[in-house]
Amino acid sequence: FLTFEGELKWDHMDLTYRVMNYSPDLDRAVIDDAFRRAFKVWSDVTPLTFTQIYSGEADIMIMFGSQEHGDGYPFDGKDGLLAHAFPPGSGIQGDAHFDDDEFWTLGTGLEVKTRYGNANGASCHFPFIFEGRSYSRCITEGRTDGMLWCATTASYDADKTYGFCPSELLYTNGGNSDGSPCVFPFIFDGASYDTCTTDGRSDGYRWCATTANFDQDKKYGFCPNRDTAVIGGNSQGDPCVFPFTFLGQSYSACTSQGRQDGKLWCATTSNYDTDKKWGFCPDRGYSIFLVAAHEFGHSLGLDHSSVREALMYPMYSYVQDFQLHEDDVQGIQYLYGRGSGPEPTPPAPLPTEEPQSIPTEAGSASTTEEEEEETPEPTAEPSPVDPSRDACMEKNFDAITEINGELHFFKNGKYWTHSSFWKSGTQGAFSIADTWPGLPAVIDAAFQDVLTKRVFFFAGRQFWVFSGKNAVGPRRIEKLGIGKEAGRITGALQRGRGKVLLFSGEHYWRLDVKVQTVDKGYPRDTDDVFTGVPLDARNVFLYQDKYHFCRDSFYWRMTPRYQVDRVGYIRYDLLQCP
Amino acid sequence: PLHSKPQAVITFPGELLSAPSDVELAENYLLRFGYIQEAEVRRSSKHVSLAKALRRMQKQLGLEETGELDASTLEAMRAPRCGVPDVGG
Repeated sequence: FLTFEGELKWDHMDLTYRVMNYSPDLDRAVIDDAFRRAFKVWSDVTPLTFTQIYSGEADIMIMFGSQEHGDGYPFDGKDGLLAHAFPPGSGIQGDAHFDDDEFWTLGTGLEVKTRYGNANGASCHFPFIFEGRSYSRCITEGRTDGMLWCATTASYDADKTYGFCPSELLYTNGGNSDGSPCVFPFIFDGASYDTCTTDGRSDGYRWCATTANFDQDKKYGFCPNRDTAVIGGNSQGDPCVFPFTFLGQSYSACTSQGRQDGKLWCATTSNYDTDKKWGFCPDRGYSIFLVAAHEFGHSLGLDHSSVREALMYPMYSYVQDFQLHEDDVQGIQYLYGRGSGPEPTPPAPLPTEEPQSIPTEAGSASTTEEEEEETPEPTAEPSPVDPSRDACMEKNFDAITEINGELHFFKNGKYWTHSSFWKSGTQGAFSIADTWPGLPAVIDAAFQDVLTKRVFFFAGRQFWVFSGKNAVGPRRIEKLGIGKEAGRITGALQRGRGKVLLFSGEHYWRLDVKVQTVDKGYPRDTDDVFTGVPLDARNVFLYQDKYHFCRDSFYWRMTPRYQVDRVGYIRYDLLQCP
Repeated sequence: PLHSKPQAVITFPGELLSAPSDVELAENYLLRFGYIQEAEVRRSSKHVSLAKALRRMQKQLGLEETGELDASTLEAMRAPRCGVPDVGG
């Protein structure tokens, strides 16, 4: 880890923060919650506390902006720079800025939080079924008032739970109208507008009047982004218009036509050929939680780390079940010392209020949005054992590998362990899903990285990387640089210096585990080096420093000098069955 | 079905007509994130100073230290990231 030159840090522990404005990409409550969790990442391991204030000067001022946004360090449009923050101190020091030309989500794509309806503010579930049809965006079908809505479960037909989608016809953010919806048409600067506009602003935010005449009443609010709002292009925030015409053809969905980079786009008027108005369609976006947690690390005095898996590593990568890396913990505790650990939080109260219907008066809504409290996980129980599955009765294991010094035998959702160190014999059957959530029942191969202790699993052309129960993946093995000729990985041999040989068919690749790419010059023929072992081995693994190739009920054992020194029975030698 | 006619590729309004070259991308990146200073670029030959700065960046970001503008280094330079410089204040 690194701290800033001069070890800049706060001289008090009870820090305050204030969110100056909000991105139209996400509901305000979702952004607030993401920032709260991002601060909790650091307060969980230090004596620091973070309190949100809503007016005045906070230690950490948070804002969204695009391009030049007032601090002399301009952002750069979509992608590229995502955010930045300043080290601790007064004024702009400690502040965090987020590029609002990015598409902010929770990292897995569009997050549409609903309001009103009967779903308690739940998010849309895409796709959902309504009157037998499937929809992947908010719709007005079934309504006469043109209000956008969605189901918050997979089937409105079955569950009847729904909510209203962000729309300027439902509410506005900020401004001076307490969330009142837009009034169309409205008069601004003498002209009549019947949609949101960026006219009159230099920051590109879309706004509208909340009365019929802005020139007269000066009442306004910012428009929330609809679910089909485009990112970038030349009409950021405007919704796609379907169908639209492009090069004479009609499109009723986003398309990558006309582009070489494959990015999906749409027109924001009905005719791109004449109007030339366009933008990119929503993609996975960037997790505001992960980026905020990183920037708040800077706000607290941490500089960039060179540990790839650390939160303070400068490049973005999405992680599903986030856990603070040891490098980050050491860094922040170097500055602020240890904390007493996370505070116990009560389980989330069950909703008791009745869902609200849509208000008749704009702005008088009272929502029953519940703050989700994270319930602490019970400490892990040892995995339950299924004695009915006896490893000695199994044939053709899906995969065999050594993890933490124990041989693991995988078969159809279950696995057994055998430790040559402990004379306890074979243990199990355990459930793969319990130990490695998200893995398929049938895997092809696995190996444990000697350096990081992470476990790599392969099934078909996909692979997962587990740190404990936390997984990255599935990802396609193309990402490792393995071509289509590898239908499945049959085994792996750890070779030291961060290299692992991956076998498939009669070939093997050498994987650089650190950069997760295969070295140049591979694949190579297995029998060039490993002569005398079956070329159609079902399992290949390293055990007690020797290479094991298994086929049917036999294994061939090879020394590091590539000499086969034993052929034996898996059942009697490796499992030591009676 | 195969497209009946070849796909048209157009330049969308607001998009750069030509993407920066790899070297331009590298120079901007190394300057922006503190791996090289303006004066350094002016003072020594571009190739030498770039190679040194590239090696420093590759080491900092855990890439293979080649000092060359190889594929993984270019990919790293195009990756979305934090705007705080990696070196210096």
